Amino acid sequence: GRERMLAAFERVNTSFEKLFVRLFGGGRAHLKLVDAEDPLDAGLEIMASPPGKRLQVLSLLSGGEQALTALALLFAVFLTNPAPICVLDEVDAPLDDANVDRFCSLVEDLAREGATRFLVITHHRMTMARMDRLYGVTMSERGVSQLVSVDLSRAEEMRATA
Amino acid sequence: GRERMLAAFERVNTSFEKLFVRLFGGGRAHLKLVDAEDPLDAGLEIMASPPGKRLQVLSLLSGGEQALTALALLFAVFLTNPAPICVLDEVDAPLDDANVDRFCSLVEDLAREGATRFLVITHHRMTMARMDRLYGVTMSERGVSQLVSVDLSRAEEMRATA
Amino acid sequence: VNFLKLRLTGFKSFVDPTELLIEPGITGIVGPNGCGKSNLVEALRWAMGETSAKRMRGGEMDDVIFGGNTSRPGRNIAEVALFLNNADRKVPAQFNDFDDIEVVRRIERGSGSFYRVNGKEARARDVQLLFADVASGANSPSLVSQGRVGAIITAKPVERRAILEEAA
Amino acid sequence: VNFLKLRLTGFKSFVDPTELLIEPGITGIVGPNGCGKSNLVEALRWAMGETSAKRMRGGEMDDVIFGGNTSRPGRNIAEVALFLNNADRKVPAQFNDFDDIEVVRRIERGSGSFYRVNGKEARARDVQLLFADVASGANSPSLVSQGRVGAIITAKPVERRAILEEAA
Ligand SMILES: Nc1ncnc2c1ncn2[C@@H]1O[C@H](COP(=O)(O)OP(=O)(O)OP(=O)(O)O)[C@@H](O)[C@H]1O
Ligand SMILES: Nc1ncnc2c1ncn2[C@@H]1O[C@H](COP(=O)(O)OP(=O)(O)OP(=O)(O)O)[C@@H](O)[C@H]1O
Ligand SMILES: [Mg+2]
Ligand SMILES: [Mg+2]
Repeated sequence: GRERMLAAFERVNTSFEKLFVRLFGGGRAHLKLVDAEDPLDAGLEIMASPPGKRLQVLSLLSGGEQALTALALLFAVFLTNPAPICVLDEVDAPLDDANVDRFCSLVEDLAREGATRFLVITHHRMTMARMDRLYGVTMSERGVSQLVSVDLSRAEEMRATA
Repeated sequence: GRERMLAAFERVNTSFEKLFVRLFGGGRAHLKLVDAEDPLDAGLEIMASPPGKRLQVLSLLSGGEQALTALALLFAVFLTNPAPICVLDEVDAPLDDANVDRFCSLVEDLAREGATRFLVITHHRMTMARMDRLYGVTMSERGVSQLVSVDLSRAEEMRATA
Repeated sequence: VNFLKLRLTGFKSFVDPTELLIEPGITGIVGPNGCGKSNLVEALRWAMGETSAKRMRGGEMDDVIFGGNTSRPGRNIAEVALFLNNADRKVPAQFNDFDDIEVVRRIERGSGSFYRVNGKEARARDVQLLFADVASGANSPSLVSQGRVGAIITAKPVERRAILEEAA
Repeated sequence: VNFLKLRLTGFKSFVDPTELLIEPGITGIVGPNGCGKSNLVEALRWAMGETSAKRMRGGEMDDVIFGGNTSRPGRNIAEVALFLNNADRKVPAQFNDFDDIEVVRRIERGSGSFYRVNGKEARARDVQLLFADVASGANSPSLVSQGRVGAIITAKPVERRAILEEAA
């Protein structure tokens, strides 16, 4: 029990440290077990320092920085046992364009390196442009959803008309 | 105590019902006191039906619909005693363009009808375009913030370069 | 194991039969607020054996059945089918003879859920194990729902540690 | 009462003296993630007498003082000044003789916060009452912080009712 938890922590932490640097284009971060001697009772704290900033606990970071850091953690856990499918529902919502760009690059690398098929739900124009294909969901009849294939060049009008 | 709570509930609910319709361009919604006989122990539930959809409790709505509904509630409380300043920090993050458009129209009306000065923090291009003036925050020296006046036409590059 | 396709009928706002192809690489899904994007994600989790109505944003599991709109009446049945390719023979023994696997979950108002795998009735437990085995259970870290990132940020450290248990 | 201007020095990432004009209508604030936009909002709430370090995203109030970066050392003092116009004479009596009101809050590492109103020392309580009176206390519904909308959505109904107390 305890052994497995610590081994999982080490694996996830190693992966997390690398993914943070890829998503932030620099900086450093690490996970920490806190509040208890026994890892089975401990809490998981996240320490992060975006490029050029000092190391701080997650709660002191900006909204976008917190989201990107949490994503690094989610992907780190994912990579310890990659599934054949990965679905990301609007995870890029609080990110600015520079961070979205690095987020998309990471997803592209993961898609290319492994066998995982990705489904990415987004409102971000930049993310849409990086997809291999696009489906639009519409409600031309109110309350009833329909799926349509979207030409990547038509993406702009798809995301936002209601 | 109880009298004041119920009076406040009525005032906020009336305002909330109208603001919901303005933000959604239709539909209807109302507040409900639940879980206790005594209003001082009750919970505040939100029932909403976006245009063309049936009335549902807030938790069944989509992410963007929930955010817009919560905004209607926040503005309803605000209007019971409008302050000279109102600050909105990235409240438009989960909204699509059509909803952002109605959100901006509401803020414009409130700014024009009252004496409240608004500060709106946003990553949304559409919101930026509707501001009376823009300030950009930059960190050309890492970890150190600087405020600059931004030409409304320069807004695009401001929001996203890092 | 590869995921190939998702088919929904009567599930939340997808009342008419709808097919979503799951192809290699990255597939984007876009559309305005409330059009049904997250409902697709929930349909996938539901077909994998999700047991919590709350995690499907409902009060009870019947809430996933199309409830009607101003012009159509509500339905009494919802069905989601998930198609997998098992060429690498990685699924639990009881289903491992098949190249293609079709998992169907169906709910009838007031009667609960029923599962079929390649046409043969199956227990919820078997379906959950099938997906858990390929690292993609309804609660696996690979399905990042709309509120998940926010939940990790606001979670107390002790709640956050639960994410490590997915990796253990 | 009108808010005119905010001036910060040594407050979080705004180490150098910075002035934000608060003009009529709608002022937009933009910039990349982590550049300091929410820090401006917190500076405003802080000058109004915010007492909770947690609501300032810190462990203790000293955390609002510029902590240094790779090239500059941290500071030991943070100061925020808020300028109001009181032509309509709506503030509490003790400050109501003035046309213009300058509220200054200063924190010194290890010594806590000090307040001055138009140069004269004031108690935190007086400053809090001053702003509460014009319907804009540090916790008023008019200051919608970055996580606030999400918090209302995920709140249990009993927690959510607290928002009505702001209106009562
Ligand atoms: N049982 C049901 N029957 C009919 N409609 C339903 C049912 N359950 C949910 N809905 C509708 O589905 C819509 C929610 O869809 P969904 O959450 O997928 O939106 P979304 O595209 O993810 O939007 P957003 O961009 O805001 O996240 C809601 O408007 C809700 O009314
Ligand atoms: N005491 C401090 N000294 C120096 N820097 C600090 C201090 N406290 C916070 N910061 C820095 O300020 C930054 C946070 O700024 P802020 O939250 O205002 O960003 P933001 O512009 O709102 O970003 P987002 O768009 O992601 O919400 C963090 O990077 C953090 O490191
Ligand atoms: Mg959604
Ligand atoms: Mg922010």
